[in-house]
Amino acid sequence: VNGLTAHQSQVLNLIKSCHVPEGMSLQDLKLQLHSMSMSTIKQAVDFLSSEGHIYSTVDDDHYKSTDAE
Amino acid sequence: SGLTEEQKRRIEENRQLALARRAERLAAQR
Repeated sequence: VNGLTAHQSQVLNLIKSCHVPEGMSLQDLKLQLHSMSMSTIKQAVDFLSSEGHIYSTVDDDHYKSTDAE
Repeated sequence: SGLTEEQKRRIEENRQLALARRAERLAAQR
């Protein structure tokens, strides 16, 4: 629909649903996406970040969505 | 929130960069 793969959409939706100021950590993503490997999650995060869907916050392990708010 | 001013500034800066990147990508698709 939005040009994203199923994995990328799942990661983006979880990041969007997180409303803490520092955003969602890679560890939180892994906890919720048990079926996805950390390297798959990181690949999705890198892609979403390069497309401007998400951005890193306090460090490179925490992300927020530009679509939020 | 528990964030320092420096962290808030960095987050806002990264948000603006991401929004600019997003707009760039959308423009390229058209």
